[in-house]
Amino acid sequence: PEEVIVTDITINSLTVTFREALVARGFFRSWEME
Amino acid sequence: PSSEIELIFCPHPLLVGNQQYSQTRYVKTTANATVDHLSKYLALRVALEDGPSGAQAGRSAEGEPGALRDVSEKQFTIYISTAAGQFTTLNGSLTLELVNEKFWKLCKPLELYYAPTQDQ
Repeated sequence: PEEVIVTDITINSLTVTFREALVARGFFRSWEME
Repeated sequence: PSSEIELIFCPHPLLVGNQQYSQTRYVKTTANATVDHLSKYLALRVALEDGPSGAQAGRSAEGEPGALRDVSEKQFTIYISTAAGQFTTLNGSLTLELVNEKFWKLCKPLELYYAPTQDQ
């Protein structure tokens, strides 16, 4: 998918990165194998 | 690096009216992310997507949109579907890796549901 939104979220000094796409195909590995 | 988790994130079918939130979200994050991180992420996305016209948005003294300053992991509750039509509330401190192993146990994206936290 062209647009992937990347967001870092920190709680109790642990920062994790979230990536979100509008569609799953081309974004989720597991959807490639279908 | 921590392994990656793919998850499909939908409004809770029973607790959320479809006018409130209708968007299914396709999200990837690391396995060490907790349910709290996920609900804080959702609160941030909703606040951003509400935009300046969002009901609770307002400009704070430093110019940061009020809605973003109030974003917290308490605003939304996260659920997983266990049996046909049954939903379990996920504790905020659980990591998504644990949710995957303990509740989901399937080799496909983790399906989670969200709804505004009840006591608000």
